[in-house]
Amino acid sequence: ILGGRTSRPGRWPWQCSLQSDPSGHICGCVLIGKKWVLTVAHCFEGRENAAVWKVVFGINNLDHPSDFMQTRLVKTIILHPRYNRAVVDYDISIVELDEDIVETSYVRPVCLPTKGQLVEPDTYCYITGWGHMGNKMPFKLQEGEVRIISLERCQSYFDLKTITSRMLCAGYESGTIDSCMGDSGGPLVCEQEGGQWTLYGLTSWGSVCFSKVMGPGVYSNVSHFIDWIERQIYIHSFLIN
Amino acid sequence: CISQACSGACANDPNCGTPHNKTNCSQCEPITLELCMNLPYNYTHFPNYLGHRTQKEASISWESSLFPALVQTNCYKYLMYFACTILVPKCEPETSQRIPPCRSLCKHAKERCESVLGIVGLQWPEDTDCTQFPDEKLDNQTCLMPDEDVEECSPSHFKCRSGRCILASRRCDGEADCEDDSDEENCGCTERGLWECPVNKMCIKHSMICDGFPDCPDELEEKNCSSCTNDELECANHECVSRDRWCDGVVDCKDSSDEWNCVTLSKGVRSLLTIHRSASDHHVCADAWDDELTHWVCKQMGLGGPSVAEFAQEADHLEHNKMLHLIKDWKKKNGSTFHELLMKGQTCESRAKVSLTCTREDCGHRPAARMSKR
Repeated sequence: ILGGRTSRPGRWPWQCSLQSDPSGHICGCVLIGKKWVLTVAHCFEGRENAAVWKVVFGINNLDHPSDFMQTRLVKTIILHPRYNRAVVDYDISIVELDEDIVETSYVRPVCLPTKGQLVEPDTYCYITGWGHMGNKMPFKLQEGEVRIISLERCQSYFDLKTITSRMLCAGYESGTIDSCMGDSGGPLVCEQEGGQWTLYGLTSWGSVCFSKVMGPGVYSNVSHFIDWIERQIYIHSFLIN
Repeated sequence: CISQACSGACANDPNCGTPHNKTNCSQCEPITLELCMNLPYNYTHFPNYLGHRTQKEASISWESSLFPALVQTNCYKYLMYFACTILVPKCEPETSQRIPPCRSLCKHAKERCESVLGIVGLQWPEDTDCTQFPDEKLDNQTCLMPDEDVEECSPSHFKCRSGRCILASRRCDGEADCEDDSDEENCGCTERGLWECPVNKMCIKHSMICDGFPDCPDELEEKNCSSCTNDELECANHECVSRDRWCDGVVDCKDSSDEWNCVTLSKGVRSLLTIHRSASDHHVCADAWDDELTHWVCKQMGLGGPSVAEFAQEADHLEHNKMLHLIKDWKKKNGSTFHELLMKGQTCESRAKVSLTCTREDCGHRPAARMSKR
């Protein structure tokens, strides 16, 4: 996260780290159910074998495992069948864990929007992750507050790319607070009335985040994929296994 | 030849008999080379004038890349016509003989376009010596010259208003390629090689039509994709599956959509458990109901939070017979769908239907910040 700040442990209990040996942390991810995690499809490019991955929950400092940490192996990776590597469209995937997580104060699922529940432009939301900070990679989870930008306005920042309805833009024209390499797959969450947090985006792509080319970040629009997510979880829970 | 004279397709082959008699001569064949499908003739004869033995060989040849690229320079109005007369020579159906281009056509093309090639360091194709082609005035031989109305651009090109041909892929790509910008005008879905959604005019790829994923408003691109009989229902991927197999616990549609949305709760004062089996709705008899089932059903509907079951008395006798019953050994079927545990055809002893209240699992709550006295 560029321009963010270090998070307090447990503040984002749905944030998880997708890890693979020997590199360690590769992408962010989001807990949506006891056995289910969302992330982006591009994290698995060239690494689609479930056996090489593990998912770490309840962690704040990547370098210091805490007592609240839970680790699970990956049982299944479900990539969106329309994921297009060239234009980074339909950049979403579901990860089935090998066993349920134990829900604690530090490990809790986030809410998904209902079908048709959209986040309005100019809403302020939060992004989190262990991605690049512009001058270094952090050990501690970072958070940043970003503003939702309309697709039309977002398109004006990206001449050579098409912003589709599967995408969501957030950030600032100046790029002061933005997601960066290593944040991919992590959450963009907005607080609803009653203090509930809902997942609207997954960090996907943007301009080279610590270059002088600024602009907002582009996130996978979770609201667009609700039917697909619910269907896949049903199929893999009741029909395939 | 089988006999002294050549027969069949070889009958008119001038080389029949020398050096070897022929039994297998090439005949006229339909033009399949996309570059040349705008020609005023439809049949060709191989080998062509560039030495290619088949259309496939011609299609992957250097010349079939060179001419379409060269035509964009607008060096000669009839360049593509000339290129096609040597790539896919016209075949005279009656004689099965190829018709060459006229020498003047070849010379004009070479004079005007060879120098353009030279600028980028390329050479005019060696096999196109114009003297090999007949002079339409001197030689007593039929040769090809373009008519006024001959299409100058091949089907894989777009013709600018100025007359220049540009690659069709450059039409509506956001950058002007014609000097008059005409390639970026009227760029609707069709011009961009896409399909237009009827309601909001959104453009989608042709591959997205009838693929089981809704894209247009009202899913209009997913309509009329199959023709199922009255005994069948349409899967999300547009396969047809017998009504009997709908919601029977066995996947029949390849995308498993025959087993989706099989269990719902009725909307009303009592949220009755409703099973959509064989394309009609059934309620569930409360006989032998177990709390474990309550959670099972709610979880299948994506509602894994606290849940409560109630039983609603049913006075109608006909309804008793229509209800579904739990099978005896349902506990052994752990991990299966709930609707797989039900069967038809038994009387409901309790005369009560199952009604459920399901809730979502808790989500999105952060732990409260710990307070410490200062």
